Amino acid sequence: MNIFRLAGDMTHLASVLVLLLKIHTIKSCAGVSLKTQELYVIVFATRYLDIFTSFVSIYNSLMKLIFLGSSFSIVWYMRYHKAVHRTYDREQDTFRHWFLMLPCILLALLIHEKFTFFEVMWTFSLYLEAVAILPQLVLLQRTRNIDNLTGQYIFLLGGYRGFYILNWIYRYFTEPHYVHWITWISGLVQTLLYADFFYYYFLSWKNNKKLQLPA
Amino acid sequence: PEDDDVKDEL
Repeated sequence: MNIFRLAGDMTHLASVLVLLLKIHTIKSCAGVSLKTQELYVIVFATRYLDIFTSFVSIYNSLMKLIFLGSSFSIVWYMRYHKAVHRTYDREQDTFRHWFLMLPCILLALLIHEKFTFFEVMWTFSLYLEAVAILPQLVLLQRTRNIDNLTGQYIFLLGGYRGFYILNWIYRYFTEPHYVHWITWISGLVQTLLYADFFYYYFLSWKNNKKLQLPA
Repeated sequence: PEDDDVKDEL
């Protein structure tokens, strides 16, 4: 575990906490894409299939449980909690899951490190995570009305990806045989998707103005 | 080597 990996995991954890805070305390999910949250459930469910079969550390297992549990509970709140569900921008959040999932399934079947069930599912989760934020970014662009917590949530998620890239660079130079092209390329694609959002986030922060995306 | 296949990232 290096400092970049830890910083990445902590920003990821913070992003989930910010979102839960918004949903749990303010009872609002305005501006949050249910499609993206459902895709994250699928990402974690397919990636952590090994949760009971391979043990790395208490830290790893605990974090897996946290990410699985939090993503499930966010989706549950948005779908079934009456007050929260009322604030959901259903008409704007129209991205089709299959439009993202199908190419990821095909790509995972074609490009993977090993052709085993667990490995293909793991690879699928990497590809899907790379694009899972797209419905959220589309929703932001449509509503244009971004509250602070939603902005911080996406900022922290993007930060998590940035730290993971630093972690890979660090590990590449410090550990022998550490080469994972599929993880790196899909991770890089994922981080690049945040570039546009980051640009406007910093702009609004610099000018001390409310975050607004151009139409 | 087999050890490098351990998935230790989240």
